[in-house]
Amino acid sequence: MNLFRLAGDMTHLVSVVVLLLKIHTIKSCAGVSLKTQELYALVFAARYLDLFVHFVSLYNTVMKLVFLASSFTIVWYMRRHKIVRRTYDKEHDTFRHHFIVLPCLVLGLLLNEKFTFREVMWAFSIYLEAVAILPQLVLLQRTRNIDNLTAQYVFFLGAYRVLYIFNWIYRYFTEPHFVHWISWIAGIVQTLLYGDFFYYYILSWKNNVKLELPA
Amino acid sequence: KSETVEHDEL
Repeated sequence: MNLFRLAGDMTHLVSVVVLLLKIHTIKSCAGVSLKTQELYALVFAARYLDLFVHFVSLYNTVMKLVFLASSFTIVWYMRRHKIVRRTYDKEHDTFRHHFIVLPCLVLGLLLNEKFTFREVMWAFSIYLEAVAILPQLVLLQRTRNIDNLTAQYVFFLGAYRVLYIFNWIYRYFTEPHFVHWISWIAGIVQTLLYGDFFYYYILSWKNNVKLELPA
Repeated sequence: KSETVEHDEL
């Protein structure tokens, strides 16, 4: 475990905690894309299939449980909670996310480290995570006044992947044979997708103005 | 190559 990876995991944790607290405390999910949340729940479900069969460390197991629980709780809140569900911006969250799932599944079948069920699911989850933020970014472009917590959620979610890229660079130079093309390429694509969001987020933060994403 | 690939990252 290196500092970049730990910082990345903590940043990822902060992003889901920020979102969960926002939804739980103000009972609102305005500006949050349910599709992105569903995609993330699917990412964790597909990636952590080895949760009970392959023990890496206590930290690893605990974090997997936290990410699984938080992502499914958020989806539950947005679908089932009588107050929160009414604040869901249904008419703007229209990204057809099943168009994302199928290509990622096909890619997982074609490009994986080993053609076993778990490995195909793992590769699928890596590709899916790379594009899972798209519905949320599209929704932000359509949302007039983006509330800070949602913007912070997206920012931390992007920041964690940037830190992971540093982690991969570090591990590449410190561990022999540490080569994971699938994670690396998908991780870089994922980070690039946040590119313009980061630009406008930092710009709004610097000029101390409300975050606006050009449509 | 071991049966399962070692994924030690989240």
